Amino acid sequence: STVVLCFEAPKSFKFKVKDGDKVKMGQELGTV
Amino acid sequence: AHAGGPNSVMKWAVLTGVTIVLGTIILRSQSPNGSSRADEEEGDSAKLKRKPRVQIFNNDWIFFCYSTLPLNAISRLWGQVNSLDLPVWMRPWGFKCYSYLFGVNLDEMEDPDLRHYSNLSEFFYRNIQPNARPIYPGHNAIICPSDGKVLQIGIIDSDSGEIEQVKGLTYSIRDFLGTHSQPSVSRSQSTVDLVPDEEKHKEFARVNNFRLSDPSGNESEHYIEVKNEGDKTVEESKPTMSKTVGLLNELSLNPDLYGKPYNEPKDTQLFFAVIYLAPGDYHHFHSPVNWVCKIRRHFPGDLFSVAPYFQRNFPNLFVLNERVALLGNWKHGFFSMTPVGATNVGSIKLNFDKELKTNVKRKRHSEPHACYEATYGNASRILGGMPLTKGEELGGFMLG
Repeated sequence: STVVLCFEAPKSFKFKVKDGDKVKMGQELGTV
Repeated sequence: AHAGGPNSVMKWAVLTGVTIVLGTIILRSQSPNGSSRADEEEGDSAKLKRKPRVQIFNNDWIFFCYSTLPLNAISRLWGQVNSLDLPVWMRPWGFKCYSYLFGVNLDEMEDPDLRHYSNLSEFFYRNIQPNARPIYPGHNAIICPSDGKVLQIGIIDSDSGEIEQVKGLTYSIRDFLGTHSQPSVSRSQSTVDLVPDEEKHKEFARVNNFRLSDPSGNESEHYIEVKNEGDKTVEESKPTMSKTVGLLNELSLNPDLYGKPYNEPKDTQLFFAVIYLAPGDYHHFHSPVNWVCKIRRHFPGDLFSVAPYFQRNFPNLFVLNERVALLGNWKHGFFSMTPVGATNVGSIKLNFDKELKTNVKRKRHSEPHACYEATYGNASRILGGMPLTKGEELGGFMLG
């Protein structure tokens, strides 16, 4: 199964993860 | 053949002939110009579905044969088999074996006694201890909605509206999330009524800078007032309509159905992130931010595997698979979260929408609805949708 997020954010938004990272629910995905 | 005499030669000839005829029919039905006149009248959704299959066919025989399997029926059967109760003596070592194979972390389970899970479906949909997943605080941060592996992150090109499945392979956000003007949509109003919690929602809106809908419950325009710390609010600098706004209006809010067109604060972009959950992962999903969900679009589709191999090679996989698109807005504008089903987990559950049923047997020859859309406008009059707080459990994926 897969969860896809599509969202609008200011151009200053930065992802804190990269392709291939193992993540846990609640972990920071990115921030403005 | 000689030894078997003339009738076995006849049998071989008939068999070969039938195979050639069938193969030709299947090839013609897959090729775009082979579509008959009646097909032309079909809605976009049918063309949309056939187009990806043609790509699959062009792409690879393996996928072509794979796409002819009755995966939805297999998924339902898989769910039924795994919902058969196991004898108590079998549960501990059975679930330990599954955990060993798929890397399940048994220490974090809310109920560690394996005998309490009567079948694999219950074990698969286990809960974990609340403190097992601390929620990252950050007011402007987006958290991971589930356990898993990040397969793809990036920016959505506002011109084409395309999301990269992997390098060189893309799918359209319009096809993935649906548009309010797409053909064959069946609409319903969710019966959830949260009016008694309006005071709480006022606080929710204040904390998140959401504009309240006017008390009569009409949709105010979807203008998100974002207070920039310290300097003037976006409202004073009237937003200019950027390229993104057309795409957002197509995707989410139908002006004559859900209120005024979507206005957006300036200098924003559309981002996406794809998280794949492996069979051993905790399979509930949570809210990544504080947001208001206004629309749910359920696309009853196929249930191809979404394992990384298929995501790398199967074009338009996300547009073909059964999925539930949740659309709304957060403090910085449009927000959507879409759980996508797969063969082993066809059942997508939403805690706040009991009417949603996925992976149900579709009546044969019924018009394949492009999507079943429900709106949550009456859930909270002042917010115009379902308020969801960061870290709140929204639902999950169940076997079958």
